[in-house]
Parts: sequence; structure tokens; C-alpha cells
Amino acid sequence: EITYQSISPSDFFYRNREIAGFSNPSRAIYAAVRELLENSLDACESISIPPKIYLRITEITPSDAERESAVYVLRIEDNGTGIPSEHIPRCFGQVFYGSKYNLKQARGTFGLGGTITVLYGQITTHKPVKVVSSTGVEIHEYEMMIDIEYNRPMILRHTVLENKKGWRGTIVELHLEGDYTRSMSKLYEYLKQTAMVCPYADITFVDPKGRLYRFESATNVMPKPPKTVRPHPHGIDVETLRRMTATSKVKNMKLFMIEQFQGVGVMTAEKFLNFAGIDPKTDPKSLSPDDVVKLVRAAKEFKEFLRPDASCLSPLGEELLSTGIRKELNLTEKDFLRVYQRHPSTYSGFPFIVEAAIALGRSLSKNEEGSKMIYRFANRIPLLFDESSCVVWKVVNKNINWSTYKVSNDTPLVIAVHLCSTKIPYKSVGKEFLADQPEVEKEITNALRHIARYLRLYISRNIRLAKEKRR
Amino acid sequence: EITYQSISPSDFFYRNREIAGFSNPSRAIYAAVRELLENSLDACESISIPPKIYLRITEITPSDAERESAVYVLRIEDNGTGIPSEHIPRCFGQVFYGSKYNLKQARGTFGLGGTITVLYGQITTHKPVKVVSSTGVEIHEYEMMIDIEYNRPMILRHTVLENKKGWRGTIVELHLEGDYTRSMSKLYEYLKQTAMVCPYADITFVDPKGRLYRFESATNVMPKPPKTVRPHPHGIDVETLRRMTATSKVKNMKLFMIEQFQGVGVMTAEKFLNFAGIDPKTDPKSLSPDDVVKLVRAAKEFKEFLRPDASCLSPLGEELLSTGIRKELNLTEKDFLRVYQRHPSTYSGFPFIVEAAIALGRSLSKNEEGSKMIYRFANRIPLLFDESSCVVWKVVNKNINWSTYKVSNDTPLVIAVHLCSTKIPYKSVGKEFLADQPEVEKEITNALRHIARYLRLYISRNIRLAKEKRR
Ligand SMILES: Nc1ncnc2c1ncn2[C@@H]1O[C@H](COP(=O)(O)OP(=O)(O)OP(=O)(O)O)[C@@H](O)[C@H]1O
Ligand SMILES: Nc1ncnc2c1ncn2[C@@H]1O[C@H](COP(=O)(O)OP(=O)(O)OP(=O)(O)O)[C@@H](O)[C@H]1O
Ligand SMILES: [Mg+2]
Ligand SMILES: [Mg+2]
Repeated sequence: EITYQSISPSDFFYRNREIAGFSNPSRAIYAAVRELLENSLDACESISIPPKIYLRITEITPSDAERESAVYVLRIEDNGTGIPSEHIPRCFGQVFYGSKYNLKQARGTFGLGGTITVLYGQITTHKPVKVVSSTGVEIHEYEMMIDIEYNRPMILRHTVLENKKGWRGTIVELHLEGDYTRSMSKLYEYLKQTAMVCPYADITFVDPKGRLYRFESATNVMPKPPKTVRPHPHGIDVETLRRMTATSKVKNMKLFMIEQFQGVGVMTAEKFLNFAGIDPKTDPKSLSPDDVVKLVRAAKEFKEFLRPDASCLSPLGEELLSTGIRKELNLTEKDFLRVYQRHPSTYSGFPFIVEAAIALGRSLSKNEEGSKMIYRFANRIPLLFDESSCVVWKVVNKNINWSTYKVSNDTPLVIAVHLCSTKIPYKSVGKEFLADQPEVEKEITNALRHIARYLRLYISRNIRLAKEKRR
Repeated sequence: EITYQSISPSDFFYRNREIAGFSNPSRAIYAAVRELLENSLDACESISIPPKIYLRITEITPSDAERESAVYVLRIEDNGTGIPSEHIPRCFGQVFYGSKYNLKQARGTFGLGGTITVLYGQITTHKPVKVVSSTGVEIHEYEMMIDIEYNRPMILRHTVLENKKGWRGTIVELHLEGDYTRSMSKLYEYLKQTAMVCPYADITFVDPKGRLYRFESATNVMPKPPKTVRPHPHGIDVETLRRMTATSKVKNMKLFMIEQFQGVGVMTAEKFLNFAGIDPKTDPKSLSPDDVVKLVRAAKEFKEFLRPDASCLSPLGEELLSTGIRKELNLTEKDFLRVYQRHPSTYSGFPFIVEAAIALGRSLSKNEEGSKMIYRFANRIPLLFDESSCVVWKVVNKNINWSTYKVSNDTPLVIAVHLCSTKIPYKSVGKEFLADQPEVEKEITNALRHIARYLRLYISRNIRLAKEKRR
């Protein structure tokens, strides 16, 4: 009389789609656009190609007095890597499938955003998704749906087309129900903030009313791309170590430490294994569960590994961040703008970098609620919701005493914080706010305090000039 | 050079365990206790047995100067339904497996809490979990671990024991690393608030220091248990309808509507199908995708289905909620306490009930931050974190003008809100805060305003008495 059952991952997110960000008709439009745009930007940046993205939302069934949602076709085109034919169906038809499960900075991380977007479109309109992609050779066109109960794609049609122009990239076209009018302002804000941190991207957006929004690129300079790295010993746990010993082919623990981890040289490996009480000649496959636990504990406490390698990160850099902010906020030379990039830091063995900026100027309007205007970014993704639950908001409103920097409640201040990491401490699958991880919080606080000292000089100078003028 | 891979659901939550609530060593202890306790309470209530739960945390490896976390054994015993032997391994060793995927109120809903707790213990200590359970016949003892890469249990040992006393219930014992000292106060608060809404439960907790906390039951009266119901047409979407047509054996749509849905009688079925433009004699298996979409749209707009059946819900009721609050807040007869249960309402076809209470009295201390003390519950689960992101906080602090009820910022007010539903609008897998679903927000607002009117009378009367006293 109690019945037990299992459900597939797609079934889980079908039943709990609010957890993935698809909580209501207007939010669904926003979520769909962002998931697809983030995939396109990742694809271009991974081969250091300036993104050229064309996004269009077309209304095909209008809303009416009875129903506020309309049916739209959402179409996005990019000039990115393209997807190899054999992976296209699972990339969009299977939850927990993707290319971003490694230790390298990217917007994507969970392997479900694209699939959940296709799923949402399917359950509201019963229409298949069309994916056209090429890695430079032939063009593959798939028409498919998701078998939600079994978390697998159902291919309705697969056509191979000639690629005369040598096109490379991806086109996704799907139907979905939503409320574009309600989502409009957040959507526009998302695109604007994306342009702010990706000034090298060219984005065109045509909305259901036929209005064209063009975010032209301001530069062709792109940040240095990230590299995939091996894990750092500080982030190790029992399961990761167990998997490493299962796949490693080396015959002793000393070589194992050097092969599997970053930051471990010959001397360090020896020293660490002695510290951990493990004979360096031990065969990794012969470690007992207690040895594994001993190693994991020792790895967290051993102080002599090299600092985590930050080449897996790709901060924007002060130049690019400056360019983007100046352009999107229309700052003039008289306005104050200071950007600052911190050195790499780590939490739980994952490296991260905080970049921040503060801008102040007449041209900036105050946030409607009279609170400070905060722009939050994680791996170049603008975070627009749940501000008061985010560690960035906590730092700005609780950790920093702005009056000591001569900032009053009326000062039209803009604060921007960008966090890069191979593991962004998202508190939810919907990627809207960050957990108050102590090391991350400390870095954001220090970054803003550093810039605020220059802000104080600027404000003091303006006060002084104003006084002199009055005399 | 771009590698594609899939990961299992357990691997996903292993990599992203903060999303399930296991974000740091102190939070992990809290998450582990709550997930196991919620399972035990569900198990007892589902057979209307007053829960007798024994919870113990034993320290077996202390923390030291280097490492703040210690290793504990967490053990919980209940007198609930027990779990049939063939289901025990998957209940604790497979993510997305459980008995609560149906339309009936319960604390559990995702099918992953118990498994993630076992997973966390395993990756921090490499020790197996021990589960002992009986549904009244034999006692089954399992020692098992999770194969995280494949989301399946690994049974190390399975023993069948004689059950001389006819015991029925479940015992779970696992090792985990954590910081009990930091989690202590939240844990105690969680148990206290659980006792507040489950005054029929008897909970004993022995902590690592050997201190015993006993939450005795205040009554043997239990709320009327919920029943499993069929879905309501307002909540239908394309995927659910498609699955129903695949499993249904009836030959025409008229019988299909009556069989598959609640709130649909013979007359209503006919009327609705005409409204939707579908011939009542159509075979469900012959519906085209366009017909399915037409039906789903029409179902949302049709106004003449019966209101959703709230027998799938189990509110506490005003008596039980009163008892619990009086006991846990030590209210006296002179204090003000008013509870109120709203009629059932719905959102997206899911029924829900709001129960609320306001208490005011000298014995109540003010919340440290000077803000109102808010107790939030969802299906009898106390929500202790992320208060400012929760719709309940929004209602209390934004929707209600307390000064019109003669409440000042110094008034030591306690507000309790309990939401019951077959679909709680959790914003995250960690079950800590609720989305501001419009219908839910409206019901909470109306419930509190209703009680606040009585509060105003009480406060006015006290003011008047105080004035008379002074003359
Ligand atoms: N426009 C695109 N160009 C190239 N590859 C793409 C594109 N869109 C999706 N992909 C591929 O499909 C995979 C799955 O995408 P999906 O959005 O579901 O997950 P993800 O981006 O890896 O993670 P997340 O859920 O965090 O977004 C990606 O990892 C990527 O390899
Ligand atoms: N103490 C218990 N007594 C009886 N059954 C239990 C007990 N603990 C777990 N179970 C069974 O194991 C299943 C899985 O538990 P788990 O906590 O993983 O998921 P859930 O409770 O269904 O959902 P949620 O993830 O929301 O907690 C439950 O659905 C229940 O059937
Ligand atoms: Mg993605
Ligand atoms: Mg559970």
C-alpha cells in the first residue's frame, strides 16, 4: 500500500522546474534565453572567437483575455564550436550530459540548462526542438523531443546538409509558452549586463514586437582563455581519491601524487606521504579505506603544496572590465570609475578570483529603492534575482561601513563584483545567488574596501572643489 | 579535444552538495539530522502512530587544533512503518528513489534526502551506513555504501534477524564529519520547532557531550492523515496528459476524464470536452499532439470543475497548533495567542492550506535584531535559514502594515505560519525558503491580517487597562 518508485533526472526537474528557474511564465522566458545564450557564449569563448549571436523571439499565438501567456518561438544562432553530431541529441535531450564537467572556468557547470529549456518548451507546447550545428565539416540538423520519463532524447528527424560556406556554430529553435511582456525589462537588463562583462561580444536581439536591440562589440580583445587543470590536494575527498586510484596506472603512491594532482613535485610528494604516514612505495590500488581517509585528512592539513594553479580561471582583467562598464553605463571622463582585480585565492581547494569596480557619477541614476546599485557576476553570468540572499549584497550592506568613505545614502554609487571560479558557490540550480563562503566573502570585502579608498579621495576632492567654487 | 560525458544523479549531488544543504561542516550536521528526522516523522505519521524517536550523536574522533571538524556517529531510531527489505538498499543508496512521489502531503518529496545524507557521511569517513528495519515481520539489517558514479547501492552485508517482540520501525546509523559545536543552536532550535508543530511526537536527543534533551509529547491526538488523490485538471500539462493516455485502458475521452482526474463527474466531463472541442467518444490513444495541447489549454480555462480536493492535505488544526505553541513558548493565560486555519486554496492545480498564529506576551523575548520573531513551517518542517528570501518574511515585513494593528517595533510579537500542500513551492532542494507564489502569498497575507484584528483588540484593551490603572 506504500509504493516505491524511482524517477529519472529529467522527470525530477519536470516535477520541480521552479528549482531550475522555470517558476512562472515570465520567468520561464528569462530562464530559456539565459540558458541558451550562456551556452552560445561558452562555445565561442572556448575557442577564443569573438561571439556573434543572433537571438529572436517571435510570437506565434498571442495571449488573450483568458490566458496571459502566449506561445513564442525562441531562436538563437552562434558562431561557436558547434557540437559533433553524435553528441547533439544528448546535449539537449538528456539531463546531466555535457562538456563542462572538468576543472576549467565556464558559465555552464551542471549539464542541464539546455535540456531543461527544451523540456519546458516541450511540456507547454508539445513541439519538438530543432538543433542545427556544425563543427566546420557537414551541417547536422536534428528535430527532437525528450523522453522525460527515461531522460533520453527522441530523434524525430536527422538531416545532414552540405556546408558550402564552411560554417561553424549552433542554431537552436524551440517553441515555448511564456509571458514576454512581464519578462521584458529583466531580459533587457540581462543582455545589457552581459554586454558589460563581454564587451568583445556582438549580440543582436529581435523581440516579439519586431524591435531590434543591438549590443555591438566595443573591442576584439578577449580575456586569456582558461586551461583544464588537475585537482589540488586541498580539495580532495574520499570519493575523488578512490576514483583516482581506480583509474591510475602508476605503481607507487609517490608517482600517483605527482600524476594526479597539481602543485605536487617529487620532493613534495615524498614529504607529504611521510607526513600522512603512507609508504611512498605503496601501490595506490592497495590502499585500505583507513589509508584513504588518512591521506584525505593529511592533504587538507599539509601546508607545503604549491598554491592552487589559477590558469583554469579567466578573469576579465581591469582593462576589459573598465571598457564594458564605461560603455554600458555611459560614463564620462568626469565620472569616477575604478576597477581592481585581486590575486587568486582558494576555498576547499578550488581557486577563485574576485574582480570589482565602483563607479560614481552624475550620469548614474540612483537605484529606485534608494539602495546601492549592485551588479553581480559569476563566471561572466549576470545575476539578477535574489539579491538580498547573495553574499555580494551581504558584503556591500553589512561588511562595509560606507560612511567612512564619505559615501552617503544619496550618493549614486554603482558597485560591480565579478567572481571567477571552477566552482561557483551557487546556492541553487537556478544560478541566481551565491552562498556566503568565508574565503569568497573575505575577498569581495577586501576588493571593495581597496577601491573605496580611491573613491574617498575622489569624493573629498569634489567636496573641496565645490567649497572653493562657493567662495 | 572537447570531451562530453554524462554523470549520475548521485554524482551530480556529490559535486554540488551545497545545493542539497550540505554546504559546510556545521551545516552538514544540521542537514543530516533533519533529513533523517523528517523521514522518521513521515514514517510514523503515515500510519497515524505517535512518533517515538531516539536520536543520538556520538563523537568518535575529536576535532583538534588543525581541524575544526570531528567525526561523529549519528543514529536515529523510530517506530514508523519500517521499510520492506527489497527497498531498503535503494531508499538509502539511490538518488531519486522513494515512496513520496504521489499526490499526498508529506515532508519528503524529492526522493534524495536520505541518500544524500548517507553519501555525505561516506565521502567524509569512508564508512558504510547501517540500516535496520522491520515492517513487523523479520528484522533486516543492511550494511551498505553508495556507488556514487552509478547511483546504486552496494550491499556489504545483509542479515535477517528474528523479530521476537514484533518490533516495527527503522534504525539508521552512519558516520560523518562535521562541526557539532557550530551547529548546536540551530539543531536545538529545529527540534524545538518540530515539537511545536508535532506536539504528539516524543523525541529524545543525546548530544556528543552526553546531554539529554527530551521533547515529550503533549498530546496523543494526531491530525487526520492525508489521502492520495488524483490530479486536478487545472494542474495538467502536456507531459502528464501524455502519460495518462499511455497508461489508461478506457476507450473514450469521457470515461478518461472521469477516471484520471478528480473533480470531474459525468456531466462535467461532457461539458468540458465540448468546451475543448474534443469529441467525447474519441479514443484517448488516438489524440494528436495538437489535441493534447488544446485539451491542456482548455483545462486551465474551464471554470466548472469542482474545487481541488483537499483530502490530500493534513493541516494541524487550530487545537493542535495552539497546544504546540503554548507548550514550546511557555505561554501563560494572560498572553495573547490566536490561531487560524484558512480554507483550502490552490495554485497551478495543487491544493494548499495556510495555518497561522500570532502570540504576544511578556514572557516572549524580542528577537535579537529587533525584528519580528517569525516561525515558518512547510508540511510540518521548520524552515530555519534564508528567512529574508522567503515569501513568509515578505508578507510579514512588506505586505502588512503592523502599526494599524497597534503593533510597534518594540512589541514582542511571535508570528507562526504553516503551509501544507502536495507541492510546496520550495526555491531550492535544501528546503529552506518558499517562492513568492501569488496565491500562496495572498493566503498568508489574509491569514495574518485576520488574526491581527484580534491582536489589535487585545493591545487596545491592555492600553486601556494600563491607563485606568494609572488614575
Ligand atoms: N550553443 C552551443 N554550442 C556548443 N555547444 C553547446 C551549445 N549549447 C549546448 N552545448 C553543449 O551541450 C552541453 C549541455 O548543455 P547544457 O546547457 O544542458 O549544460 P551545461 O552548459 O554543460 O551546464 P549548465 O546546466 O550549467 O548550463 C554543453 O556542455 C555543451 O557541450
Ligand atoms: N525512517 C524511515 N522509515 C520508513 N521509510 C523510510 C525511512 N527513511 C526513509 N524511508 C524511505 O526511503 C525513501 C527515500 O527517502 P529520502 O529521504 O531519500 O527521500 P524522500 O523522503 O522520499 O524525499 P526527500 O528527498 O524530500 O526527503 C522514502 O521515500 C521512504 O519511503
Ligand atoms: Mg548550459
Ligand atoms: Mg526524506
